[in-house]
Amino acid sequence: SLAEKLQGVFERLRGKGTLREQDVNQALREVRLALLGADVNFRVAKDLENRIRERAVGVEVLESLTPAQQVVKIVHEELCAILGDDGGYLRFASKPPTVILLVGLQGTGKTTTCGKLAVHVRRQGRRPFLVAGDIYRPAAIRQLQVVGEGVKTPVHADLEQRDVVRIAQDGVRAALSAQCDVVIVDTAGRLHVDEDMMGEAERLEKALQPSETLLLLDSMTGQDAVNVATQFTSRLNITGFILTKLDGDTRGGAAISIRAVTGKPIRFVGVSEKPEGLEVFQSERMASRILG
Amino acid sequence: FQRRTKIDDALFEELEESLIEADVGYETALSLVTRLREAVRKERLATGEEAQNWLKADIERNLSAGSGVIQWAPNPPTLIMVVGVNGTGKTTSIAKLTHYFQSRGNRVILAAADTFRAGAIEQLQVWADRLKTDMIRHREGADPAAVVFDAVTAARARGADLVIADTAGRLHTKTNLMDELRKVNRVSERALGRSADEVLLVLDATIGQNAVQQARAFTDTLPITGIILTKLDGTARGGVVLSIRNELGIPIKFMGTGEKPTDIQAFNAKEFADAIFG
Ligand SMILES: Nc1nc2c(ncn2[C@@H]2O[C@H](COP(=O)(O)OP(=O)(O)OP(=O)(O)O)[C@@H](O)[C@H]2O)c(=O)[nH]1
Ligand SMILES: Nc1nc2c(ncn2[C@@H]2O[C@H](COP(=O)(O)OP(=O)(O)OP(=O)(O)O)[C@@H](O)[C@H]2O)c(=O)[nH]1
Ligand SMILES: [Mg+2]
Ligand SMILES: [Mg+2]
Repeated sequence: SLAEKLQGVFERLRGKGTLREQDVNQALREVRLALLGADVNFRVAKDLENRIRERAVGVEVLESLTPAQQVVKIVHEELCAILGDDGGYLRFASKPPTVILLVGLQGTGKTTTCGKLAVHVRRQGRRPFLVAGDIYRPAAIRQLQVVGEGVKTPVHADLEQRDVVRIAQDGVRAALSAQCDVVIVDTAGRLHVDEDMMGEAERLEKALQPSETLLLLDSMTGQDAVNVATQFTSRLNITGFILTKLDGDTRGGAAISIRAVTGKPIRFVGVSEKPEGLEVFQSERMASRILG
Repeated sequence: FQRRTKIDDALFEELEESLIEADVGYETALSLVTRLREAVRKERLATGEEAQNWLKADIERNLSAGSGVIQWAPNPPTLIMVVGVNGTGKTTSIAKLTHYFQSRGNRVILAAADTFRAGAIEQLQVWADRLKTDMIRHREGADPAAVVFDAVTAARARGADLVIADTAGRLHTKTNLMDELRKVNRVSERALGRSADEVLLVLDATIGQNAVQQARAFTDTLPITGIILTKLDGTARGGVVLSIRNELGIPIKFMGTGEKPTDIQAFNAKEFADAIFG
């Protein structure tokens, strides 16, 4: 762990005194290794290191904590400061329907998360409805229908319609007729550099005026997380992130990167393939996980 | 990137950052730049461009082994198993490999051995229909090992050259799922009378350092013979394969560059190295 590595760096520093610049620089090399190893974006890591250096140099070595523990505490606090508040909330429309639009790169867990969100809002006394907005991926509609069946939630699908905006609008109407008040729209995976598909997402957003446009990211995403988050938030009104597959052993540094560069909050995390596998995002837990 | 930049610490730092940004990883990037410093001295490299070209050549040398090569069985059918964590592009890569080998005159049979995920069998069936290839499927929830076994038997009976088996995505940290994969591999060995000819690990280029853990865990579970690196049509570079190649020796065989059946090619180490600094 970082604490153990820093213990080695500060072994010579016993008892009283202050943390000297050369000690801190050595410690920072370990911090850098830890952050980059956790996939925090290297530019974000650099800014973080500078802030940690400012806070650590000249700090009085306390009786209660070892120098290593003190530096770890500073790093942990800085990570929490970036991650901000815990997530777990969803913004609902003042009058139905509430539309939640899910977007993201290919394979990030959008279709699976539709089922998870249905379970989540139903627990809050809402009536969910799913819309099959991925008309490209083979059997994507079928996949969402099976997901819907699994969580006893109706799905609007149209196998003949090639205009995704029309499908979404028909879906909202169908939801209202079925007395449902939360419409969760599944979309095709798309690259942030695919002009046509980003254009489609923009048109969908404009037509639906969602209460939430959530960007799904794989928690194992590397340095590229910054590019993806920046592009999606510049073209769409992204209201928050969902980080998926956190039941793996990735440290999840992408969380720091996306939050640092966009300021948008992380709302939920995916922790299994099952419909119950959606948890509230907790900054403190994430910070500890990233530190390793 | 300036062509005639002199070689100094700022240049080394810039090159190191390009490597890190490409997900090469901090330690691998440092060791690469350390070897570059050595080469600059020994080979009297003079410009930034020469330094960058040295790195590109080194990376290319490191990654070109096994590119596009499939270990064909002495007697048909050859079995290729496709494995990896969730959402990396296994099923789509199988469609691409099918198209790739069919266009080279091979008869392919698919094994729909992802019997778990919603719509998984239907997804592969759509590809099988589009590519006019036979597919062996059981019902959802059936034993994946049985599907592979039946596919190998069917391939033998129908004179097919190649069986490609799809498997469910699984996080490498889930021991029960990795045990299941080990079992599928054992059963396939029984069907073939030898081990699977190829077990290809599909890695998503957007994934960071966790890909190394994935490669390690899958290699501990069954013999991984090659990697398919997908989603290189995005902005991620997949540099983590450098560490995987150095540590585990697994060759990078194919690369995925899109969602169509033609979006696959033998791994191009030169293009890969160029893209890191491009
Ligand atoms: N372990 C785990 N697996 C997940 C999680 N979320 C999704 N998955 C799995 O990840 C894979 C991809 O999920 P999908 O829901 O198909 O992803 P998608 O974003 O809809 O994919 P595209 O529509 O192709 O872009 C599936 O195997 C899911 O079961 C999670 O939180 N944990
Ligand atoms: N842009 C791009 N997308 C890809 C590539 N390969 C696969 N995809 C997309 O990634 C998504 C997931 O692909 P799948 O083939 O379903 O992935 P998988 O590994 O079989 O997923 P699971 O079975 O759920 O684990 C789909 O939307 C594919 O179209 C690629 O090379 N480039
Ligand atoms: Mg989907
Ligand atoms: Mg699949």
